[in-house]
Amino acid sequence: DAEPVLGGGPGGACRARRLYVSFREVGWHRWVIAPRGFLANYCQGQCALPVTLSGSGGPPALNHAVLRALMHATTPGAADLPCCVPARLSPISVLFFDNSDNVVLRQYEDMVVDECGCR
Amino acid sequence: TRAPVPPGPAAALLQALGLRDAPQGAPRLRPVPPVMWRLFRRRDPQETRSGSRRMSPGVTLQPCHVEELGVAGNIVRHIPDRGAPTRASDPASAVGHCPEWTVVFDLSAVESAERPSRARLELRFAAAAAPEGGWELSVSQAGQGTGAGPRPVLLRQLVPALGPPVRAELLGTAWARNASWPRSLRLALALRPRTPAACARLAEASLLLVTLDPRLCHPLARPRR
Repeated sequence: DAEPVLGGGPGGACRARRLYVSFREVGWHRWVIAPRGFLANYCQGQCALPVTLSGSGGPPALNHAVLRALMHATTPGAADLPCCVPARLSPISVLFFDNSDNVVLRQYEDMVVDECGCR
Repeated sequence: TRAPVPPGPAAALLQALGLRDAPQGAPRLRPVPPVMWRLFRRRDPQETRSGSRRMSPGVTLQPCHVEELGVAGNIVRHIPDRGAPTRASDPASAVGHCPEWTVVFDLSAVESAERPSRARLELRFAAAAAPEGGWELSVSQAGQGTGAGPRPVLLRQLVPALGPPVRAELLGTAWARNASWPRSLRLALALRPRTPAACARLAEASLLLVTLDPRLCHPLARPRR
């Protein structure tokens, strides 16, 4: 269940978009007890200047990303734009039954995108 | 998006999540223990405040740490006793002659890379009446010491009265913290009344096992900048 991107393109500045992962949709609902799903989110958007310089509300872009954006602005064919990628992620905990009939609680790191950045 | 997932990517995803195979599903007649619900609700920000990723003010969860139990870990397992179905119903509680029970815990799901931080044995006894002074519980490794004297007792604990479950830490007693995992753990339990009285019945036994898998704990793998 993802937030639609306008026009089918990169759709504005680089930022986190809403993406809900349903365990029923992926067929894991028979053994995952909780949660039923989680907001994983994803990153999408352009990292062209001046978005890359400003950070677009997220963390400041890496110096390397700023240089790539500058290179792209001056000579578009010489360098690709920096990538819009997760910059800060958070964990989730999943409660499930394993194949030994144990009830297991596992913490998984880096499952939710909190912030995106140009890298 | 609703087509069946091909086995390759699905297997790779399960492996990334530290699972060998996709579990088959919920076993019948196996309720989720309240302690596991409590631990989950405490850890889940989306459960704590619906629709928001932020925790309640003042609640800061450390990564790879189980706050409620006060130990490091990113995996908590509630392992049921496998010996219960094969155990005959306890004989009538003859005064002074309490039966001995063998409880079996299947640890085959635990990976060798996991480091244990807590192994809590939980026992629930039932009896018509509690004797004055309670019972003395002794726990030993089943299948050891037979024929050559009594088994070495791993721990002794007073069972004061009926009601809350009896809890005993096994790590450091039943097996060492740095020892390799046994495939299964078999324990012999004996209950002795401190004064002549009827025995109790072992109603339920389980093992709450907390481990830390460093492969799934990035703060351990990545030094903080």
